[in-house]
Amino acid sequence: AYPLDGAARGEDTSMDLVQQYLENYYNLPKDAKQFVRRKDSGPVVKKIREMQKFLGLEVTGKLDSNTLKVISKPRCGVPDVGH
Amino acid sequence: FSTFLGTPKWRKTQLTYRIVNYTPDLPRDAVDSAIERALQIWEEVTPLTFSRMDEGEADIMISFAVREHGDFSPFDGPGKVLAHAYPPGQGIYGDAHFDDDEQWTKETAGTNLFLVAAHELGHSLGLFHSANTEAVMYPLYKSFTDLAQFRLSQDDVDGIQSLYGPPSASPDDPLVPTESAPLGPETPAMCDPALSFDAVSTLRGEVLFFKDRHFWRKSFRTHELEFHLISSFWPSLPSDMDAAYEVTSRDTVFIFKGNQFWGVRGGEVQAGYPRSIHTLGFPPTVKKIDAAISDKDKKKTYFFVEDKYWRFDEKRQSMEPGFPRQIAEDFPGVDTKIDAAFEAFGFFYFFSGSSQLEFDPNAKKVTHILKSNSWFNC
Repeated sequence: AYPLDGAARGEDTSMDLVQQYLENYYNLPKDAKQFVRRKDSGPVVKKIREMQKFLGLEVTGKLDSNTLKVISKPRCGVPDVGH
Repeated sequence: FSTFLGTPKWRKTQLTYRIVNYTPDLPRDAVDSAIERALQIWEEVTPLTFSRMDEGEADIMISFAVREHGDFSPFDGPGKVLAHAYPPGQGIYGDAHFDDDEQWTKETAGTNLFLVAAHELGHSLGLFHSANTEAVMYPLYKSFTDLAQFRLSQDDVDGIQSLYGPPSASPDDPLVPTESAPLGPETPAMCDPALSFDAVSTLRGEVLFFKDRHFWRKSFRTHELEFHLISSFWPSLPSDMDAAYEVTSRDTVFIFKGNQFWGVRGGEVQAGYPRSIHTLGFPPTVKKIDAAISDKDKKKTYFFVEDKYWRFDEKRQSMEPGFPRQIAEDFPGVDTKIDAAFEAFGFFYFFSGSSQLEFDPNAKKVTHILKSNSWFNC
């Protein structure tokens, strides 16, 4: 059987990647809670939306494949929103 | 586009830069020319100039580094962060750092140094990131199949000119003085009832209303109205122009200022301009023209100078005999000095100060008197 935790671990890695990206470039506070009661609210989801809008992606608030692809692209180290 | 918080910008136009060290990936002269070219693209659209220093503290210090390099923003090895730079200011501010764990190239393979430097030096001049995916200041690296196609986007030009204005008219003109002098007349308010225009012309189904350093473009099709710096479309054209008209059969707009004129096709100023207005057949006594209209049906262009006008035959490309004539005689009701004019829907529109006369050339009479900015739906 496919190890469920493997999937979870994969999701964790992506979530960590995104969390790091949002902290570096979108002013996400370092201790932002990743998971909240409602899946479509909370600081991380809001920041994902902000990042998707800025970079010209479909604003889903989710870690869709497009978003994951974009955050692994080479880029400038200066933040995207005012630091 | 966006600028850094507090809009930091250089308080002078003559800036210095220094390449502090070199990447082993490229010959030194390739690094030198990549940086030079990256500075040049910003120099072309601003009054800024850049001179190189080989020692000491320059405004913009350019260096290559890996991992932790003394600014609390360590690089991260190959990929991901390629470089970063700091907004204008003293010390580390204005500097640009390049991650030497990248494979820097001068072609399109690997990470092209010129492309990344163009972006980072935008930061050194005060631009923050742009959400416009076509802009140099868009945060993600984008390679080009053909580097010769590289251009600053409109967004980049508008951004940098919001900080420094357009290039000064010509290299021998005095440099833009320090911040105490205004960058030029304030931006004109489109709904100011006293608004007047320097020149008005059609262009491929739009109307361009020129004023000082700016122009409005109004589309007859979408009725959209945009406002731009003249220099953001045509860096070599003058501001405060005298007249403009379109010859649709040649897909060309002619722009006049003083005793010179330019031919413009779309966004390109045509080669061989400016030319003297006297090549059109004006006598030496005419030093400038006030307005011009080209009648596409009759293939005649009317040039208005004070209270007289000349008529130019577009087919024979020569001024017609028997001119100048009195404007008021052949255009009854048009008896004030004309600032600008254009032809649309079979009417001639004459602008004089804040008033606009709609003239029917067949009925030979003024049919409406309007405000000059009536086209802006104020």
